[in-house]
Amino acid sequence: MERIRKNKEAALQRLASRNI
Amino acid sequence: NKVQTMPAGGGASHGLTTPVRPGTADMGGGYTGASDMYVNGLTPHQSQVLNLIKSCRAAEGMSIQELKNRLKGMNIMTIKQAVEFLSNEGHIYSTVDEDHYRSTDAD
Repeated sequence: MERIRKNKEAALQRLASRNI
Repeated sequence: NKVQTMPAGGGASHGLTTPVRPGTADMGGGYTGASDMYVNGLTPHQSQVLNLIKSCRAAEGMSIQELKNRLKGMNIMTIKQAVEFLSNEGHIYSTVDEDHYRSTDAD
């Protein structure tokens, strides 16, 4: 499902930006 | 006769005073006491919710209702707030709807 994939990508980006 | 008059003025030393403010820089947050100890930057409630979501293997993730059933005694508002925080931080993401969440750790 496209929505789930997008949400996951967005979440991973948020996680990455928090860990900088 | 020459009378020399020395021009007065000028040389007064106006020392520039830089006001020194007391160091009150406080980044906020951090350790707030034993009763509310943070683990990995999460409150106990938040890490409980995260652990439950992590343990879920379903493709659509875990529903808020299921979290509520598992976390007996935890306020639904607390759960929702924890879910919102974890989502904002990128630890979890919503799947089929805004009521189901999966962990970014699990795959």
